[in-house]
Amino acid sequence: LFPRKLKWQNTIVTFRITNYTPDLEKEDVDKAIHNALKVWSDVTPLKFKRLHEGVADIMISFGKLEHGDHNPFDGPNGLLAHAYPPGMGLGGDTHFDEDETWTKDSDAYNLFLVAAHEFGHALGMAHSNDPGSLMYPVYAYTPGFPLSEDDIKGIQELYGTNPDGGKIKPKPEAPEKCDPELSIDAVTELRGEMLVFKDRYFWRVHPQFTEPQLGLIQSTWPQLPKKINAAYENPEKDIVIIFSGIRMWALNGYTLVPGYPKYIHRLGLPKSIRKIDAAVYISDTGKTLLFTDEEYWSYNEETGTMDQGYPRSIKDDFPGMRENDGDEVDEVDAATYRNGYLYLYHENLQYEYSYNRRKVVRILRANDLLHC
Amino acid sequence: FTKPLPADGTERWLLGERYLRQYYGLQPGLMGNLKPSDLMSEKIRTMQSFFKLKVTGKLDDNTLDVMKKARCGVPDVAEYN
Repeated sequence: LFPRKLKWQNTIVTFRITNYTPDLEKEDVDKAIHNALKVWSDVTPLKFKRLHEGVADIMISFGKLEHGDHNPFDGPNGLLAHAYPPGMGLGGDTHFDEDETWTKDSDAYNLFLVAAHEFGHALGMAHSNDPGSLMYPVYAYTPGFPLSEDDIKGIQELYGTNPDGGKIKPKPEAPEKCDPELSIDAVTELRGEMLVFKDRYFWRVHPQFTEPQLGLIQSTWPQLPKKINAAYENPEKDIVIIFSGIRMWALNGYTLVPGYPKYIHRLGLPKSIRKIDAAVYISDTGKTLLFTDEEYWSYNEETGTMDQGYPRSIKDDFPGMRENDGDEVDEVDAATYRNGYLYLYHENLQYEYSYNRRKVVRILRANDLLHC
Repeated sequence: FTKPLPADGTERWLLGERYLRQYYGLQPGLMGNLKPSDLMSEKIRTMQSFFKLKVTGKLDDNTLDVMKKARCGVPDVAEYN
């Protein structure tokens, strides 16, 4: 929240759209503004009343560079919009940079999302440093209801809850990387970096930096699904394959390879397989191991075919994986390979399997990967 | 992720200084001879801890990478005057 918890004193807040962007139809702008305000009225007692003349609490306009408030915009990209905290005069006013391209889809920049963020400020919200929050300062396109629990907590501290608000489903807050119970969905190398996926987020672990960088999967790759099951890098081909459900995508660096997504059954998996839990490329053999439920497959990257004699049992071939309570582990969430060791992740643990000694030789916490 | 980072030092500094003035209340004209004044390093550290980056007080690539991303114009910490 802003210092002194600035807020509107009554629950009916007026707004007026004083001009329009040529990038969108007028009714598309009206709809984006309406839906952006509705995001906040859904979770509070606030009601928004539209004025077509005179001065409203929230005066909405599009302008370029210096646009009348001595707080100039900066041309395309960079600074997209700003809004002022609740108060008289300029208070609550919301300005959009006309030098941007305003859209109603995932192309930059989606007017509804930026407006919902700016109206957060106009109602008294400051920035959040949770990358999954709407009030995070950096633009990130995400479909669906944009508020996270962090956003809702903030606005309801100012205005209370919506007495007759329907059940909305906020976005979960960002995972805490050093939570000892943290489990991961997938992990892969990417040109010397490590990408660790969890829910809608991923951490970029760079060998030179101690601090992994947290981001939203869909703000980096809008075409990927919100959550992924497995990923691996084939450095020989300089591609990363991402699995989600029965589909797979190929990344070349950070760009998606055209022609994807494809079905995982193209690899030679039977149709009964509906998702891949973990995947890892073994550089010493040129084979990719694909883990599905209690079994795993071996895919020959060179011939593009599944090896004979698979699937095989995970428990039988990778002995020594035991949970804290001693139960044998027979499924895997994620996998990586480094210097003759296979790292198999299950729940909050990772098992270091030695190919030479043919057994698990160490058990670590999964988030050891994130320098915890 | 974003457009290639500026190669030469001057452009990096100008980008960093503009960003810190806009969002972290850095007073203008504290550049000196392209050496980070203590105050500027302190503002860089504030920004790095807000974005959960490695806190170095320097305009390293990761920090500049975030500074180049499209964002909201409201300051992250200083009260909006």
